[in-house]
Amino acid sequence: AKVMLDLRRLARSDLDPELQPVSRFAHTIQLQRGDFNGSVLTIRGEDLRALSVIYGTDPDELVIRLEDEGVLAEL
Amino acid sequence: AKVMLDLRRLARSDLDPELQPVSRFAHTIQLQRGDFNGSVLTIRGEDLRALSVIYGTDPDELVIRLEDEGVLAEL
Ligand SMILES: Nc1nc2c(ncn2[C@@H]2O[C@@H]3COP(=O)(O)O[C@H]4[C@@H](O)[C@H](n5cnc6c(=O)[nH]c(N)nc65)O[C@@H]4COP(=O)(O)O[C@H]3[C@H]2O)c(=O)[nH]1
Ligand SMILES: Nc1nc2c(ncn2[C@@H]2O[C@@H]3COP(=O)(O)O[C@H]4[C@@H](O)[C@H](n5cnc6c(=O)[nH]c(N)nc65)O[C@@H]4COP(=O)(O)O[C@H]3[C@H]2O)c(=O)[nH]1
Ligand SMILES: Nc1nc2c(ncn2[C@@H]2O[C@@H]3COP(=O)(O)O[C@H]4[C@@H](O)[C@H](n5cnc6c(=O)[nH]c(N)nc65)O[C@@H]4COP(=O)(O)O[C@H]3[C@H]2O)c(=O)[nH]1
Ligand SMILES: Nc1nc2c(ncn2[C@@H]2O[C@@H]3COP(=O)(O)O[C@H]4[C@@H](O)[C@H](n5cnc6c(=O)[nH]c(N)nc65)O[C@@H]4COP(=O)(O)O[C@H]3[C@H]2O)c(=O)[nH]1
Repeated sequence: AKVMLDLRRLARSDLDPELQPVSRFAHTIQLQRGDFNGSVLTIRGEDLRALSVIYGTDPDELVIRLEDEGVLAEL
Repeated sequence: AKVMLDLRRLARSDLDPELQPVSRFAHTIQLQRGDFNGSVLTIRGEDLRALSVIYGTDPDELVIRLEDEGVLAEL
């Protein structure tokens, strides 16, 4: 399952400060790729796993969290 | 360094039969992604390493080989 981040929502000033690591991660990947479409960013399954370790949770749990925070792109 | 394959050249009937594994690999990745731009395909550094193992060579050597066979995309 692919995790597609909504970059505009991640960039909002009222973003939960706890989601800063996700926001920084997305930005880093954008730079590495030179991907400036600016609206969505799909990341690797291995990235979700790395992020869930940072959050002390598991991948499924983190996806739910991202969904609740409204930062996953609507399809 | 990114390895960008020229898909049209990889698809040619006069392709060196020894390059069949590369051609099959590219096709598999295209399917996994749903990437049908049809002209170029950039693969991961780890893929080049995996392919070089299959060819019993090293990554730099394989890049030279692909270049000589004309299957790397011109920039
Ligand atoms: N559609 C698609 N294309 C793929 C995929 N994996 C690799 N590629 C293509 O192969 C290029 C080289 O990948 P890399 O050696 O892993 O080198 C990558 C990798 O080290 C890093 N990177 C980019 N995106 C991600 C990501 O989402 N997660 C992680 N962990 N690293 C990434 O930045 C380097 C450059 O990225 P790009 O400029 O995008 O360049 C990428 C991209 O054109 C994939 O799963 N789907
Ligand atoms: N810029 C960007 N767009 C995203 C991203 N995630 C989703 N999208 C958008 O959603 C579609 C599906 O993206 P995908 O799963 O990465 O699946 C993509 C991807 O696997 C591959 N692809 C397309 N363009 C490129 C490219 O420039 N480089 C690489 N490496 N792969 C590409 O072809 C598939 C279909 O692409 P599209 O029809 O263009 O349609 C894409 C694109 O419009 C993202 O992280 N960055
Ligand atoms: N070894 C290898 N496997 C490949 C390659 N391209 C695609 N795959 C496999 O196919 C899955 C879906 O690729 P995608 O539709 O492009 O969907 C990708 C793509 O949208 C994005 N992505 C991941 N890595 C990169 C990257 O390096 N560059 C770019 N531009 N996008 C990436 O994240 C999505 C999910 O990535 P994954 O979970 O890793 O899941 C990837 C990966 O398992 C490749 O060049 N080499
Ligand atoms: N996951 C994902 N990432 C995307 C997508 N569209 C663009 N990107 C990211 O944004 C970078 C710039 O894309 P571009 O301007 O369309 O320009 C691209 C594109 O025109 C072409 N290209 C190179 N490799 C590929 C490939 O494997 N597939 C496709 N469809 N185009 C490629 O060369 C340029 C550089 O490609 P990359 O090094 O891959 O670098 C790509 C890739 O990292 C997408 O739909 N999904």
